[in-house]
Amino acid sequence: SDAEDRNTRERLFLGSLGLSERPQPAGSRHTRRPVPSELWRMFRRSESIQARDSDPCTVSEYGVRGNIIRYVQDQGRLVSGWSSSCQACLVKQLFFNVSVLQPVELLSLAQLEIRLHWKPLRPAGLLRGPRAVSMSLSKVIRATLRGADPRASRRLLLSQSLRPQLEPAAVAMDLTPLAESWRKPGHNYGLVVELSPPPGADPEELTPFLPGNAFPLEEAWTLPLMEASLVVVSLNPHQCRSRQR
Amino acid sequence: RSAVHLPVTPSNICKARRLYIDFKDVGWQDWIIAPPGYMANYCHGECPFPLSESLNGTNHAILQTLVHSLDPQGTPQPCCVPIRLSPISMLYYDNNDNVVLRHYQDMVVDECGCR
Repeated sequence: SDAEDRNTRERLFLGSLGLSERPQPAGSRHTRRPVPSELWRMFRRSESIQARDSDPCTVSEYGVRGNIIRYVQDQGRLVSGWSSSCQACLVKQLFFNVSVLQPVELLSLAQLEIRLHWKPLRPAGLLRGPRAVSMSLSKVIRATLRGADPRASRRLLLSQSLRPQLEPAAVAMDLTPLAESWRKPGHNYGLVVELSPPPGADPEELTPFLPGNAFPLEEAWTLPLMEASLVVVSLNPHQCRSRQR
Repeated sequence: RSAVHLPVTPSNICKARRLYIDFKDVGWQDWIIAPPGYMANYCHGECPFPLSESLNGTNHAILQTLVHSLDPQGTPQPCCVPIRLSPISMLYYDNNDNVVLRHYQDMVVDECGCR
């Protein structure tokens, strides 16, 4: 009964902190994903003396109301080969589980961040100069029936060409309305990102830069590694009560 | 008629007391990334008549200490409560291994007063 009593107290206290239960993340502290450097920066900034007088219910870094900033990680999978027309394309499903937001929370911002890690260019690549790849981002609006063309259930959101860079490059896009629609059960079909090689590139030259794929030395050109996360800012109105004067 | 001055030792006066919350003590260290704990403090102590300015009393509290000094059984002293609080932020992993930064209002007692 002591343990029950303690659990009850803990649940009540966590409830007042806006947590329905004690989080139990998988894995050990050392195997979990690293904390995004941007979140560390925001945390350190919030600990500074100046921040003590700032409003904890406004996220100044994004200029929106909110007291919870989540880096929701991508749970999608590589689905290369979907598009029969482009075998060399890197096609990845992106899926962000926004049901982690509690119903009471008001979504203020959902910003998609895609980081592209380019493999250092080989001399041959340099000779010919870095050639752009094209990236297209689409939202999936319904499940794809077996045998149907998956592209029929997509709507293009963004299409741009990307040049290899020495530093990881980030593509950011505000998906707040779409993320709000994902909060309705059964409405989250995720996104699809497609990276297509430069036109005229010889597919034989291309090998996707995938985890576990060591740097193929004889390779002159590689598609970048992609990391995606959804930065979600929300406000719990129970924790952001206006100050009684 | 003459006001009764109860002897109050300084340590009994209303003020913030140190209270450090160590998240490891409550077994939260496996999901909270930072901080490891924090200084929450709490208010405790007397609000005696006359209420000195350092006790940050409202006019009503001053009145209440006066009445208490005249009728200690009938009217209690004002309460020693937080009057200035600060937020804290917590970095933690949620059930989906997402990293979450959360700001909480009014989690640190900076100053106490009689109300």
